[in-house]
Amino acid sequence: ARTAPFDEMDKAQVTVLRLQGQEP
Amino acid sequence: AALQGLQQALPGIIPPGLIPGQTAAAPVQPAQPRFKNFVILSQRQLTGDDVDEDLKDDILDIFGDEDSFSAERGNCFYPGLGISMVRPGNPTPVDLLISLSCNQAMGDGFRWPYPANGFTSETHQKLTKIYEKLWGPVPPGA
Repeated sequence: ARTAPFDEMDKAQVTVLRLQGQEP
Repeated sequence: AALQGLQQALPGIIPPGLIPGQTAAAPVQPAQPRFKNFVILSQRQLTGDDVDEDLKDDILDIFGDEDSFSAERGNCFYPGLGISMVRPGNPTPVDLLISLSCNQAMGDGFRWPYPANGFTSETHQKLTKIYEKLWGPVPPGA
């Protein structure tokens, strides 16, 4: 079983974002 | 000078640039979209197809397991990957900022459930693969 709150995410809308991180 | 005075008196009547020596106003830059104050380069909503479901499961398996984390983390934080999860009926998103270069993650919208937030080497590899599936090679500093 996953640990909360990740056990509640079966129906969650998940967005992944590519972020700038360290500026070159 | 009289023309300049007239323009000041009636702004908008004389188009900018008509008077020599006057510089045009800089165009207003649109605000860069940000996630937790970090600039967003691109984003994608995971849909219900099989590839995305696998990605989502991989993410949840990593973050839902204490064994994914260790005290091994860098003394820095430059997140190259963000994840936002919104549960139906719950307005507070569970947000994650992930810094592969600094080997750690931070959470927002929930209490971090583990004593450590650095990655194990296995977790680092898994997250690198997830990043590569989405956007290709991980750039340095991500």
